[in-house]
Parts: sequence; structure tokens; C-alpha cells
Amino acid sequence: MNPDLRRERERASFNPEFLTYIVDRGAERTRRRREIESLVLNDPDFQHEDVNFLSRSERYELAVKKSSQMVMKIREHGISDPEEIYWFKRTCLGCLVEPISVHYGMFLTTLQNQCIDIERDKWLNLAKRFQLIGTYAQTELGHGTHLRGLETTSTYDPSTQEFILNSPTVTSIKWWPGGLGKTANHAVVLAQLYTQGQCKGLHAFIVPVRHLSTHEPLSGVIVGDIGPKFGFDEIDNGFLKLDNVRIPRENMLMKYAKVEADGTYVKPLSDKLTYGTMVFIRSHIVVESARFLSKACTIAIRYSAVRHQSELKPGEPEPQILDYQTQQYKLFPLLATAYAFHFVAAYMTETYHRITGDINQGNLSELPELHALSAGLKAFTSWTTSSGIEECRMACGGHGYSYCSGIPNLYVTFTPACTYEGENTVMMLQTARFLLKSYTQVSSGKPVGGMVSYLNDVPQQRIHSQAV
Amino acid sequence: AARPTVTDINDLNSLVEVYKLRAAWLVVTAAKNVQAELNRRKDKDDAWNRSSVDLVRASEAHCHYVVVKLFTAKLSEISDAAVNRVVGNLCLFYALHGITKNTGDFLQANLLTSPQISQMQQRVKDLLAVIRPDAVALVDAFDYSDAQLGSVLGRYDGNVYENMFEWAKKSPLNKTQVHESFHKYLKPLQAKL
Repeated sequence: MNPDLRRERERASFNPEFLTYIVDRGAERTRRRREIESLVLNDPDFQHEDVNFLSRSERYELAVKKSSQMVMKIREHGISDPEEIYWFKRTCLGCLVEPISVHYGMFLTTLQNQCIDIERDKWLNLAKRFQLIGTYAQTELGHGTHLRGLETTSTYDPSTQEFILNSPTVTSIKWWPGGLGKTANHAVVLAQLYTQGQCKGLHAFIVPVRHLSTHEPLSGVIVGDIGPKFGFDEIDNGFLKLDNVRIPRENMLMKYAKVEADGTYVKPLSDKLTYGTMVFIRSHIVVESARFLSKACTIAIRYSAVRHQSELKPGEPEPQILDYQTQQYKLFPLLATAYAFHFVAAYMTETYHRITGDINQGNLSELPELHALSAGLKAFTSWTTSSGIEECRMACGGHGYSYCSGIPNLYVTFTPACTYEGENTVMMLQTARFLLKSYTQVSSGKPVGGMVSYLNDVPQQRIHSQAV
Repeated sequence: AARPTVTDINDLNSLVEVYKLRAAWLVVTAAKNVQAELNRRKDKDDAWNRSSVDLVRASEAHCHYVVVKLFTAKLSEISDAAVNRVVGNLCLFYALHGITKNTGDFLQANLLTSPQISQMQQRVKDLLAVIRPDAVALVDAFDYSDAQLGSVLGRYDGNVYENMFEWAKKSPLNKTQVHESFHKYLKPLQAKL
């Protein structure tokens, strides 16, 4: 043990173990998390070479191998609780991503939440056994966060009871879905639904893109990898062009909106229900913000206790750089923020599950707040974390540049969260729309609830300062 | 109907209140700006676009308030006195630091005075020294294994430099003592010049 770190730990004024319990939301959860993590850390099958010295193709291949092993091991250990699976996976992956993350994070979630029961059993059975390896193809080459602008079409043909999917323009080619390039054989495709000559807006469809046994692209499907990115070397983000691809009627996810056999369209209770998976991912990004920022802080603060530079007082030995006020001023706000985000993440997760539970019971009253909160907190936490990781890198001096610091990998893996699942400025504007609606409602005498309830006081209050 | 704001800069509930009022003020300001644009142009979408900077500020302030509120609320759940004190200091630091980084909003809304801001800036610096002795323990409490961190600099045992040297040796450029590019390009160049 480095003597500086030993001294730091000896002089701490509290027992960090107790704080770990609070971050984990209970001592029992800490115990179980460590138990799950030790399954990975003590497994020789997960001792892989350092990915920093591998090419992109090698990293992708290693990630596929790791993913496959991970799935098998999760089964072998009988781990089925989603949070425990998450603990297992994040220990396997460190800060990196994997080609089947969208299969787990979005494809399965979408099937679970958007299929009618009979279809859900069919698809989930196949997807859980990895016969179907799925992804979520939403974003297009020329269209991102603004979903109503997506161009991919799905036209219902009542004579064959099939949907015909097309990418009518270059800008409509699906672009960025993780795992689509080489790994997935199915995709949940978001497309504009046309039936009986009318456009009914964006809906989700399960589209086979590769043959189940040969893995060759199917007829009418042009699919591939979009090339190197800023990080994400393990993931084959893909493109997908559809040319008159026919799928059966039951491949539409019909839990909320439906197309009857004759082409009659049945409206969903709320348009927002189609985007339930995005809300889930946005909530999860808040969790990831806490995790990535706390990792960056761990690295930068430990290293700042080990690293000695310059002189505080002439002639004296070089002090730990953590003793410089400027270093503390760089790192401690981020440390405090990391803790704040852990507690916000716990709240966001709990709120997501509570409100989606209500939605499943048919109560949509809190859906707008869930959308606004997840969008705003996703943007707020990911912006802060992204710039915070960069601040931590610079707080590590020249070594922060090296991949051995771990910070470049943290940064390039995390910073896409500022743009995926909704570009952050657009997310903030969505939250603003909700805030203004709430304010308008309050102004007309109807109180609002939840996190915006403070607006109820606005018409009465006069805001002014008071002397200390 | 006057509302008190911050009377004690060490009182977290007062700070939550001031964050709340800042959020409310920015929401009202954004709403007024949208309305003013609307009165001028009559086009709802243009009015929205021309107020979008204010709208984003309002959202950020709302989210900031939510974070401060939830962080503060968490303290009541921490029963261990030592942990409560340390996390309480962090929470206070977070709230005060956020104000000092956004002083314009708080001053413009008349929520705080300039002397109060100066007091807060001083308190932020005082808290740096308070947090300092517990900084390493605070990151240890996140409980990341070395494998999860994937960082030589952030190793739990702190044996950084010897492990950096070992890590560097793995670089593919070190597979041979003389890289083939020397024979292919540099040697011929040296022969020509």
C-alpha cells in the first residue's frame, strides 16, 4: 500500500463502509452486489487482455466473446433479477460497452412493455434464448431526437396482412443503433405507419434483418457497420436500408396502438406511450452519470493523494497535490456532485418504476411529469458528468492523457449520452414545455403536483432578499 | 406576502428554498419572454424559438433545484452520526458551490445580496479544508474494485508509478527493439541526406 493512501485512510473521520451501504441503499444490497461482483472478478474466463492495445476489430471480437460468456455465466449462476444482472454485467465490462447492450437494455424492454401478451411470450422466449439478437433502430441518417421527423415508412397491406417497410430517402436510412451492424438479427424499427391511405404517426415494428441460421442479411435489407466512433470501439453501431421488406401484421408492437386485419387503426391512449423505452433509458442514464462521475473522482482523488508536485513552502518537500486549494476546488465539487447524482439516480429509478406501474394499470396522469423529469435530469446529469470527467482528466496532469489512467475510456464511453436518447438541449426544451404548461395551469387556478408543485406558490409570492 | 429567503448560509433548508425560488423565477421569466415574443410576432413557434435560451435556463434551474432538494432529503435517512456529518458537509458544499457558480441568477432575482454571495464564496473555500481529510475515504466508499475502475492511476493500493511502467511495456510498439519503420523509411532517408 502506498504510504500516502494508507495515511489518508487512517485519518478519515468516518467509516466508508457505512457510506457504501447508503449508496447501495442498504447493507444487504452491498453484500449481494459484492457477491455478484466476486463471481466475475474470481472467474478466470473473464481475465482478458488489456483492450487498450487492441485494434477496433479485435476489440469488437473480444467484446462478442465476452458478451457470449457473460450470458452463459449469468444463466449458470441463476441470476435473474434485472439489477443483479446489471451488477454482473458492469463488473464484466468496466466502463466499456458491448455489442448486445441494446439487446438487453432496449430490445427486451420494448418487447416487454409494448407487445400484447400472446406476442410478448413468443418474442421474449426467442430473445431470451438469444435466437433473436435484437437492437432498437430509431435514429436515421438525417433525423435524431425529433421523432416525428423520422421518414422510414411501414405501409399496411390488408390483402396479405403484412406491413411493407421502406427507407424512401437517403436521410431515412437507420443510423447509429448499437449492435445493428454485425451482431443483431432483428431490430425494433420505428417507422411512420400508413394504413388505409393515411399516416398514423410513429410506431414500432419487429423487423428480421438477418437469417436466423446463416446470419446473412435478408432480401431487401442492406445492413452494416457505420465505422469508427469517438470511443465505443466494442460496438458495431449500424446502418439499415429497407427496400420493400414485408413483415406479418403481428410484428407490429400493438399493446397501445393497433391495426386490425382489415387495416382499421385503433389509437393509443397517449402518443407518448410509444416512447416508453426511451424514458427507461433516460432514467438509466441518470444512474450511469452517477457511476461514471464517481469513477472519475475515485481515480483523480486517489491519484491526487499519491502525486507530489512543486512546493507549497520554499525548501520543503513536494506536497500531495490534493493539498493545493486549486486542486480541491477542481475535484471536491465533482465529488459532491457524484454523491448528489447517486441519490438523484435512486429517486429517478424509483419514480420510473412507480409511474410505469401506474401506466400499466391505465393511469397516465403522471406520464407527462415522468417524461419531463427523465428528459431534464438525463440532460442535466450527463452534461455535468461529461464535463466533470474531463475536469478529472486534467486534474491528473500529463498522465490523465494516458489510457492507463482509465479516464479517456470513461470519457469516450460516457459522453455520447449527451446526444443519444435525446440531444440534451432538446431534452431541456422538452422539460421547459412541461414547466410552462404547469405554470399556465397554475396561473389559471389549477394547482400542480410532483416536483413542480413549487409553481403553485408563484402567483402569491414576491421574491426578495433578506439580510443575513 | 414577502417570503424569506436565505437567512443562514449553513442552513440547507434555506438553500433548498432559494434554489426553488430561483427555478420559479426563471420559469416565470421564460414564460413572460415567450408571451412578449408572442405579442410582438403572433407566431407561437417563432416566439418559442426566440425564447429557447431562457427556456433551457429555466429547465436547468429546475433540475438543479431537484438535485439539491433530493440530496438534502437524503441526509434525514443517514443514521450514522459521522457519515451524516461528512455527507452533510458535502451537501452544503454542493448547494453553496452551485450558487457561487450561478450568482447572476440569484442576484438578478433578488434572492441573495452581494454580501451574502461573498459569504458563500468564503464558506465554499472553508469547506474545501473541511472535506479534505475525508476525500480518499469518500471515494473509497463508492466501492469500485480495481478491475471495475480499469485505472493504473486510481489503484486502491496507490502503487501507481511501478504499475504504469509495467503497463507501458505491453505496448505493441515494444514488441521489437527496432521498429520496422526505421529500416523502411528512416534508414533510407539518413542514407540520402
